[in-house]
Amino acid sequence: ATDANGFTSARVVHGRFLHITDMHPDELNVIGAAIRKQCHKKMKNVVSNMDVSHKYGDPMSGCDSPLDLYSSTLEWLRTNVKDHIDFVIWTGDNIRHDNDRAHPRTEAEIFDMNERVVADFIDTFMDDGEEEETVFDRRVKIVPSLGNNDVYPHNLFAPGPTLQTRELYKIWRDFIPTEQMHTFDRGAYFLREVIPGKLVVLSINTLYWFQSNPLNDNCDSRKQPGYKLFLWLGATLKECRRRGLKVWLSGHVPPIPKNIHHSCYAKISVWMHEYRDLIIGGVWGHMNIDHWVPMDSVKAWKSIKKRLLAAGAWDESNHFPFIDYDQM
Amino acid sequence: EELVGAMDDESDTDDDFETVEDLYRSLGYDIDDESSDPLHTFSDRYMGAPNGKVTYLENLRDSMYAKLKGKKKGGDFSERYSIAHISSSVIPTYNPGLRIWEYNITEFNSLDNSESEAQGSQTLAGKLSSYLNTSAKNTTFHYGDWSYFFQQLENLLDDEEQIEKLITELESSPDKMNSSEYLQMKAPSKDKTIPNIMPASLPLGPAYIPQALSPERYVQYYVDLNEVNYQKKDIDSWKFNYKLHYSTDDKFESRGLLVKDWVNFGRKLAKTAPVKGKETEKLGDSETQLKGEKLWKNYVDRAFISSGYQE
Repeated sequence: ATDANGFTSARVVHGRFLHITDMHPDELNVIGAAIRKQCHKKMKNVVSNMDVSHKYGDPMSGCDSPLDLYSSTLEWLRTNVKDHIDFVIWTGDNIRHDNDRAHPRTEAEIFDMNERVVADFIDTFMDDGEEEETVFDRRVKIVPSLGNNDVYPHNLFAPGPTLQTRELYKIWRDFIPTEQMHTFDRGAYFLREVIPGKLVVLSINTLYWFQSNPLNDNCDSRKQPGYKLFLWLGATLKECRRRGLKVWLSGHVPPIPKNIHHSCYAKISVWMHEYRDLIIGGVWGHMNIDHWVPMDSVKAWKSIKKRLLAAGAWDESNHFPFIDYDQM
Repeated sequence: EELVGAMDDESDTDDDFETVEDLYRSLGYDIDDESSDPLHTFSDRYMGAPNGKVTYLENLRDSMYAKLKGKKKGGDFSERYSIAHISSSVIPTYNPGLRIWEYNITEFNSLDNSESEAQGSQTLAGKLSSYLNTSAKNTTFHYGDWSYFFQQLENLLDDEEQIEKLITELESSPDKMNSSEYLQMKAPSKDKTIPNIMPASLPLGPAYIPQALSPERYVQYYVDLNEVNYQKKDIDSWKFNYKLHYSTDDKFESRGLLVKDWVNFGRKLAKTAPVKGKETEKLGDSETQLKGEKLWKNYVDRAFISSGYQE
């Protein structure tokens, strides 16, 4: 990335990016352990090869990723992918599930594993000779987002600033532009220009919309963290439009009916619709299933209109007049 | 084309659930009882082996894909919709998977550092390089430094917090709860998290019309662990490898990644099964029916990363 004089040379855009999610490396995973023991413990009375864990993991067992799978995956990415991509969207869950009563997770353990995975990601995607570069100058940009297993207690994440947002900033400091430190502290969300002047990836902390986060009830009340997240999202999208940037949304929990309150779903659907000049789409993790979900702006606007009508607050001539596709 | 005129308006079904709330109800969520335990209703209950996921996909097909509209009600470019892309995971819940997206870069083939996002943290060499590049190329102005924007955003969020505190204060004294100040602040019309409509003068972006940064294709990679675990005689000598699972331009899917392509695809998938409460839509002859079923079967197989979960 640098020429003989130490100047950063022009960079080639490959036109590719990697989306990776839910690594769940598990330090306790042991080869040959009983699947019924979350692959953490060997048992004498297990007779079938189907009931014990294997080196790279066992589909449909409920066990997390063996470290062999985790480290081999990163090695494979360094060898085969790193030189052919522009950026990485990495949508969280970087530690084992809390599913073993004999080994409950601690907050420190969660942070430690996240720190380790960050270091491994940097090593994986750093070009040769980039060790001395300022982290933000490195060629392959990495945009992490927060998983529901990366927080303690599981799923629960309060609005910042909190010790968790501070700790998370420390862990992700190589990825979060300095000027966003304070904003990040409010809710663990940030953005990166992955192709400077052209393309931005938003790292959205969807735990604030997640129905399983006990601190979130809906996205309509000012006090709700989900409402606050939309304030950030709205301001950010406006600025991206002003700058002529295109946008990918990213986050761990997908903002779809299975996971989020209907008021949050309605709002993200209308934001995506009204910024369809710049939003390319959203990439999400958490579900493990390779699929896609359409977001319907008409249904979403109708829900919002219904709520405002009920409150006597709907005004056709207001700043958000309703487009009725049925009559278009 | 053989399967269905997927974007044909003739095939637009009536919308039997109009709002997001109706959609939630159709998916089986009890949104009318807000006092019900949301953790129980919605939570990611599964912590062990997955179960009920085929039903999840079938519900998705019947309640969402089947309701996708064609040009008349969805717009020429399906601009009524946007798409949430949910990828496979590395954790072997099914098989480990990764996705590499490819996007249009025909309008730009190189980047220079003059547009670096982090002006403040560049090395001296980098700054000099940026300066030289900017001067030499006389590039168009970029806003560059985001500091000012984030300072303004901080002020905005601080103001909001002040209003929130004031509302809480007023709520603690019942006599003030009917004050015009309180009512005004609480009015839904003051909801700042509802967007303005997109100005009509703005063109559709890369998700809808081919242009720079439009997604063009993605390639899905996976490790077939059933093969590795049970068919390899000597796993230690096996070289770890993610192999090609599928790509969106392969013969089976053969489609683009614009929103209209997804909508088209969803409508095809929806035709592979009867819509609940509706008369089965005829796909035509039995050969076409067979192709439709194969399409859904393949979609489900890919959704579970060819782990055989659905079987």
